[in-house]
Amino acid sequence: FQFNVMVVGRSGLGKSTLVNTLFSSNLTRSNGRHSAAEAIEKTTEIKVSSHVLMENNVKLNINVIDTPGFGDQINNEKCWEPLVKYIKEQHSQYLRKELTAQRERFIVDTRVHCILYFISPHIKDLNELDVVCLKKLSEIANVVPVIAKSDSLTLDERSELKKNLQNSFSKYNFNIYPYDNDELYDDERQLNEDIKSLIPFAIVGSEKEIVINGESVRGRKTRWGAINVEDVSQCEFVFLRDFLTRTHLQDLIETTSLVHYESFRSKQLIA
Amino acid sequence: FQFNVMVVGRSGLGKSTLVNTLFSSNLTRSNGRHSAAEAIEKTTEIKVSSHVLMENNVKLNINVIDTPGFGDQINNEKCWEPLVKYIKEQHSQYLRKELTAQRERFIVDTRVHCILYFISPHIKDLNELDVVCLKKLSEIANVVPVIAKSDSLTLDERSELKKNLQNSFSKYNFNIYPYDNDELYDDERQLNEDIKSLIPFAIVGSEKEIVINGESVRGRKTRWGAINVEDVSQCEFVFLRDFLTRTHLQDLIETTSLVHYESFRSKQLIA
Ligand SMILES: Nc1nc2c(ncn2[C@@H]2O[C@H](COP(=O)(O)OP(=O)(O)O)[C@@H](O)[C@H]2O)c(=O)[nH]1
Ligand SMILES: Nc1nc2c(ncn2[C@@H]2O[C@H](COP(=O)(O)OP(=O)(O)O)[C@@H](O)[C@H]2O)c(=O)[nH]1
Repeated sequence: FQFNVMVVGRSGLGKSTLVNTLFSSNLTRSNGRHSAAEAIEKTTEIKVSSHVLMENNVKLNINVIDTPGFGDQINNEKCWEPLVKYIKEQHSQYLRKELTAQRERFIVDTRVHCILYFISPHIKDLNELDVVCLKKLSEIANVVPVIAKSDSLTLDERSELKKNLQNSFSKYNFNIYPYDNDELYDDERQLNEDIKSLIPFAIVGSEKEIVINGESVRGRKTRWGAINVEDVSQCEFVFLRDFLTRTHLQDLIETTSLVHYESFRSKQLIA
Repeated sequence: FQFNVMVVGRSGLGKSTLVNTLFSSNLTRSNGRHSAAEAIEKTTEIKVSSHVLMENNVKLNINVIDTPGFGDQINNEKCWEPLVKYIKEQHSQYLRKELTAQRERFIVDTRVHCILYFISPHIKDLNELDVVCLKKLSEIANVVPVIAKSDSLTLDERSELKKNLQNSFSKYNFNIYPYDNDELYDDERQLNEDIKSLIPFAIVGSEKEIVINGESVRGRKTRWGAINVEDVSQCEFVFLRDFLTRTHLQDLIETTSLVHYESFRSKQLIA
């Protein structure tokens, strides 16, 4: 398997931590964030790091596409353009290889299979930048929005935020993965319905182990409490992990090829 | 006493909640945040709400100057200008009244005595917008920076962030209140030194009461812990409250008059 996941969100929302927690290993060191002085005149960069993971004896090649600088400037106009450009370039490269006279027996797939879009837990509803980016990105790739650092919310605040976000997703008509699909079996359709009611997943990430009730678990410990990242009554990290790396891994890759790539390809071939 | 405090920071950092917690009463309902659609073409607004508070039988008139829209747009260039304009206008109005032939026996003081600047707990260091704003604001008013929603940080993360922020404050040479002052007595000087080592205060705000160990306290309760806003081993809310409303209330008002207003006035009178 080749799985390419792009992480998008302002600096500090726990993106590198979550990626490491998801793949249970230090895949990506948190990219040294630019200091304010260096950040002047910068825009969103694209940084790809490649990793190999063994999951149940299956070798998984993972490309993590980081987007440092996104949303971090004073002026964030068009900070999404480098992302859109990168996504389309991968489709374009794939198409070129498909069309070459001697088609390679195996084309390396660098297309973005999933965009993890990090939403701040502080907002009451999507802000301007989120609306524009979710619109543009969900048109060309599978977008999976998550509520970052959801341990800063009480469970009531979390369900209120989720409700507002879900209403906005439908109000703005974003095409949020997983997509409706007539070809699903009933149990697959049911799983998708359950997942849709949870999205955006309220996640917490941690690279540290802490002790809760004598057990060593991945979590965050403060003087006033301790959160276990893998406890589904505390956060939805486990649901996201199973969704991305087990139940929907294959579908994310196939949907990218059969829906997003197809749409790109047909536009190119008509033109 | 007339005390005018401006709160500055992106939406969702808990500004209205903190103001209510500080003054132990629902002074300001959280201003309905604009939805993303309405926010287009907007800039920072200035909203003043007036309140009367009784503290130890002393009547305190408080103006809370809210700044909705600050830092919330896709393009935040010059989002600080309405703030700077407002601060200077109050000096200008005060000067006009001082200079009028029939000087009123008592001039209503609308000058900004204190700016509570909210820093996100997610950043590793000041971002571009913070650097520009802290520079411009600390030149014309008493700026008291705080780390918002510090319950999202472990105590280690908090001390690391504080260290980075304090280093940045001195690297960029911001004039952070309280200022050095040769006229202080030794115990006052010591208090200022202690406070300077704490700033920016790591705060948590709450309008709710929760029960911890059978006691009803102001705090936040989640499934994995409960934080007591007034417990100094958990957050620095009490230090901020005593600083603003007890130990330094008078000095904030006097420094505004003797330092910032004086500086404005002398520039005007030379010109
Ligand atoms: N409260 C909280 N802090 C987190 C969480 N995940 C990561 N952090 C902390 O947030 C800081 C920034 O995390 P990082 O992964 O570098 O963020 P990035 O800039 O988005 O890559 C680090 O101090 C992390 O320990 C979380 O789920 N909750
Ligand atoms: N985790 C955490 N949440 C807070 C804190 N203070 C306020 N909140 C919550 O953050 C949300 C926004 O608060 P609000 O005061 O309206 O923010 P404002 O937009 O800056 O005025 C509300 O749901 C508050 O309950 C805090 O110290 N910690």
